[in-house]
Amino acid sequence: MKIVAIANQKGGVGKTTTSINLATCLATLGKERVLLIDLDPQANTTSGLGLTTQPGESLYEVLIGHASLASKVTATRFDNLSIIPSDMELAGVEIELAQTEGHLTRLREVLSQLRVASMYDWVLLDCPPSLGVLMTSALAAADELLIPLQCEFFGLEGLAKIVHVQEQVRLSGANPDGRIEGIVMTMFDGRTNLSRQVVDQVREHFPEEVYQTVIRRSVRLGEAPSFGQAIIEYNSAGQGAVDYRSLAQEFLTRHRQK
Amino acid sequence: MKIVAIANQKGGVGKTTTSINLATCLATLGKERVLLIDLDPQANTTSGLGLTTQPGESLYEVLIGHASLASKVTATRFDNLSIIPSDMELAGVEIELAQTEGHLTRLREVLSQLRVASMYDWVLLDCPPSLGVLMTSALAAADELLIPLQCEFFGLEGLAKIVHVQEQVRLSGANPDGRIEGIVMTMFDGRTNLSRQVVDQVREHFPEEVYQTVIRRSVRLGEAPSFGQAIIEYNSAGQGAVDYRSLAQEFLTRHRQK
Ligand SMILES: Nc1ncnc2c1ncn2[C@@H]1O[C@H](COP(=O)(O)OP(=O)(O)OP(=O)(O)O)[C@@H](O)[C@H]1O
Ligand SMILES: Nc1ncnc2c1ncn2[C@@H]1O[C@H](COP(=O)(O)OP(=O)(O)OP(=O)(O)O)[C@@H](O)[C@H]1O
Ligand SMILES: [Mg+2]
Ligand SMILES: [Mg+2]
Repeated sequence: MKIVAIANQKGGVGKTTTSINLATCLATLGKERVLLIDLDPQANTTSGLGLTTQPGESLYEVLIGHASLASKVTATRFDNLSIIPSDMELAGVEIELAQTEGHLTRLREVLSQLRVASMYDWVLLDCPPSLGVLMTSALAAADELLIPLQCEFFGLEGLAKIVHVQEQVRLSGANPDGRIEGIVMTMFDGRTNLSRQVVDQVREHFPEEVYQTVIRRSVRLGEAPSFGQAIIEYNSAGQGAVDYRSLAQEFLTRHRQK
Repeated sequence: MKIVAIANQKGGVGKTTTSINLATCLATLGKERVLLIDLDPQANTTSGLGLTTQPGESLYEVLIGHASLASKVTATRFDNLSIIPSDMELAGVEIELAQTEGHLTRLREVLSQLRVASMYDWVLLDCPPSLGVLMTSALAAADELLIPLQCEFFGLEGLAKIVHVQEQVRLSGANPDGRIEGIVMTMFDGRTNLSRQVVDQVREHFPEEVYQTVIRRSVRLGEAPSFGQAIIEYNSAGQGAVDYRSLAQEFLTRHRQK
């Protein structure tokens, strides 16, 4: 089993879109057993899959020690995909956990029980856009970091920061084996120089980490969550589904090679 | 003088792009005296204007009481525009302020001295994408909230949350007169139904607040920050500059009418 944080403090770069569509492609095409955890109080992963957010269903109670992890796992309409949804209570974690000792490793302790049970091949963590407690504790808990990177200038600027934060978490001793698994370029628009320049720059600085698969900008990817559907349900033959299937395939290939 | 928070916890909706371009349009076309404060540790407003981020230049030291506000104000190449830049130290504020009493009103206290000096007509606050201390204290400090809203499903979902958080800050007593000044639709793509549907829905629920001006999706707006330029410098005759001039004009008209 591997725990993968899908994180980038820059907002709107495709973390949630990648979480939903990588998880559903792994579960259906790869028959991998996936647990998807929505760690963002905005709960976009939860609503993007068509689930309603109810207070009390998120990891909040588990993080403050009032409930078990297993009690929050919910099945989805996909056979091999389970989810722990989010709710607004999670926003309270930022302040409440910040005031306790060991806030950095609380999530890591909670998720460590999943390693014993070995019910899943992959646990994906959709992270909020922030440098706060939820994001840093996800980095402390994860074996690997997958960074969605928007093909824009501000996206490029943010890359050094997330790499730096991950390094700090690793060096803090909270997660000595944590590593960057990969960088996925998102919202690539072939008609603009900007997209191509950003991809070229990232490939130059991070040749090993950057995925060959590039997720192209596609209106269908923006529409799918309004129907509560993953792209392979909403527009299975379109460009968005092609790109995310290719990403899931490459994700599995990269892990088999290791 | 009015303090305006440009905020929305949803990431990547155009908060920084609106902060930079509204501030520069107000300062040049309207000859208004503007102070722009970058409250986001990502420091995109700072780099988007071509300034380098140096540790020690942000509000961080002011918020923890080690420096005066005036010492952080920096002139820019625009006559009527000053800025307080950001740096990564601001990220520490989330955790440090959260642990002190009265963290919600610390920024409000700090900025209140600007009201006495009356050197500015407008103070604009570019906020980070989060529900944490920096964003909530900006809502507590601001007379008004301007909400950039991306013409996408997740953008629409987030609107209820920012409206709710602003209401909570108002009711907490920290800022009884705080109000929503407006909602600006951003990244509108006329070729898609999604954009039109989102605009229609927002206009239906918030007819008073939604600006007539809609900021259209334009590659030039994405390119400008990589040159450290505002849109009126980078592509003054293009669609992005037209839209932000129109926004600045409407912003002034709405305030004159009140
Ligand atoms: N490849 C794509 N093509 C077109 N639209 C996309 C694509 N990927 C994501 N989007 C849309 O762009 C917006 C931002 O994406 P998303 O919400 O997944 O980013 P995020 O990083 O999770 O944001 P946040 O920082 O708020 O958590 C959403 O409205 C989404 O539907
Ligand atoms: N109207 C527009 N047309 C095209 N691109 C845009 C437009 N507005 C903003 N962008 C680009 O979209 C991305 C997101 O915008 P921006 O960074 O301003 O959002 P933000 O809300 O400040 O993000 P964050 O939540 O990370 O602070 C940036 O790369 C920006 O250059
Ligand atoms: Mg998200
Ligand atoms: Mg921003």
